[in-house]
Amino acid sequence: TVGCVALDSNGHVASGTSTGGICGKYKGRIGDTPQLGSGGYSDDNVGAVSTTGYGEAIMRYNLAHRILSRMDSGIDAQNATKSVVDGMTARTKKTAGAITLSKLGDVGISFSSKRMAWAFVKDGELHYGIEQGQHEVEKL
Amino acid sequence: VSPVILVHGGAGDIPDSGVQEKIDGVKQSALVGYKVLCETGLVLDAIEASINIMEDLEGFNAGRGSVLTLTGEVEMEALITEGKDLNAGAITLAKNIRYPISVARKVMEQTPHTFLGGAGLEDFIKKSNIPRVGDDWLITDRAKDALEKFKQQGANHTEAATEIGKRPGDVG
Repeated sequence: TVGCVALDSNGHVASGTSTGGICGKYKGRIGDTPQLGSGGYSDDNVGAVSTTGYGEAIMRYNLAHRILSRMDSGIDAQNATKSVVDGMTARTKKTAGAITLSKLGDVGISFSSKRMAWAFVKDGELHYGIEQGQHEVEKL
Repeated sequence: VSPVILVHGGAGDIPDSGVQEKIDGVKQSALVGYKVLCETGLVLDAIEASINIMEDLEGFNAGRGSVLTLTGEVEMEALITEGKDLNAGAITLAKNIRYPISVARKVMEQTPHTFLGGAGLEDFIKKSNIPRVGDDWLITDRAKDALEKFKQQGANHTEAATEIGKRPGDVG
């Protein structure tokens, strides 16, 4: 699965998620990716989210919408993303990851899986990582 | 506010051999998307451009390089959402298209519907003259190998590999 969230200079947010699904899936199986509130969600009043991971758990937990709901209650993007991803894993015993942008451009990145590749560009810097806790920065 | 673009390339047990390819891909995707965002100011154009990059890279599970069903087919899914008016477009069980996210955007912008799949999606793809790509583009040797490995692992379990819900494959 791949995903993207973005914020433009007018304060508009959007998200996109695209996937081939799960290897060896049953023909006709539909996952979390295309489902609103699971694979992604955007609201200019709050922010945008794209998710990845174990689809059956993500859709049952409504991962993307839960993250935005937590942000709407005043939690920052990083803490909202981490607490909800961890909450899903604690509840379902399955792993996931999510990327989040707030309406002000604050970044949230979290994953309960072994790895998740991510990158963002903000204020003339390229940030990226793939391991837990890794955060590299390159000046553009 | 300053424009920002943030991408992911999938979460899971990514092997050591795939780490650099994933990092290179997400960096390229973010840089291309940021350039589009700055040049056009259009957030949807940036999202689409970023994801198109990863849909073309076989190291990512989307577009070219998508994993296979038990019967060896590619069935792709995509969702695009817009925060301004809470608009969205989604597709599922998509076959033989290069850029699923671009088709999801067309569903959002060119139809009164939000989510298309199956025969309706096929009809929309044909009526919209969306170019088709063959399995020779979408299905990679890596995806074939992964399916074979999955089936072999399934044969070692008491449940049949074809039984729904018994043997989930690698995660997104």
